[in-house]
Amino acid sequence: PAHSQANEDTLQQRLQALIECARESWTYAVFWQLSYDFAAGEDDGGGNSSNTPLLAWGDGYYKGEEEKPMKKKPTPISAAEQEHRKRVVRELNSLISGGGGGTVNGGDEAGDEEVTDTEWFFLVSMTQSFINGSGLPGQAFSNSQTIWLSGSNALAGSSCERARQGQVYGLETMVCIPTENGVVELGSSEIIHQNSDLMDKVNSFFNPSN
Amino acid sequence: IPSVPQARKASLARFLEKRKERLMSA
Repeated sequence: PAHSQANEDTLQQRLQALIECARESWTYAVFWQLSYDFAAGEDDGGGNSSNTPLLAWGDGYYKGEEEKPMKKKPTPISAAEQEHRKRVVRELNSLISGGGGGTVNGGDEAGDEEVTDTEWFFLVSMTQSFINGSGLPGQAFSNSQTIWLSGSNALAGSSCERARQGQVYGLETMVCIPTENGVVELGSSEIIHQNSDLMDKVNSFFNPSN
Repeated sequence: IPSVPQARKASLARFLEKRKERLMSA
């Protein structure tokens, strides 16, 4: 457990450094970690002991968006949808703080404020995983190739559901960079063009053998 | 929300804590 905790901490530090030291304005970074779905092997009922490789949530760092009053907002969500998001955040706060009905460090502010589209996208991402070869991270990993989508048309026109979902939630750029044992994904609500600087940083932060 | 796996709890706690800090400083 101590090793696992240390690994989580350094993963968080690397994701944070990646975003905070970047010239561009990234909204979030996620590390999709290569894992094996042991449950899938048990469920097949055919005695097949091979386990399915998948990319599961390793860790994530959410920075948020810069306030730009002139920026065109995506389609506004309904009051009911916003209420649903707030309720989920309140419940998650309660879950994390021990189920006592309170929130993290007390106070209700965090559950009553609007949950932005990119916050919601990041939260929902925690529940997702990708079979190797499927989805944006899965394709990047199986092909050992960076996927860089910039502009809402590129996201909306992608064959990957995750990219289309990202566009709906206001992202303008999504990038998946494969590493030795997973994929680093970054998203931004601004258009960021492909550059080798980011890929070099990911390479040096996330590939231990380099 | 019992389906949130235990392993992701740390990320979730961090996200919620930082969100609270952002809202407080806004």
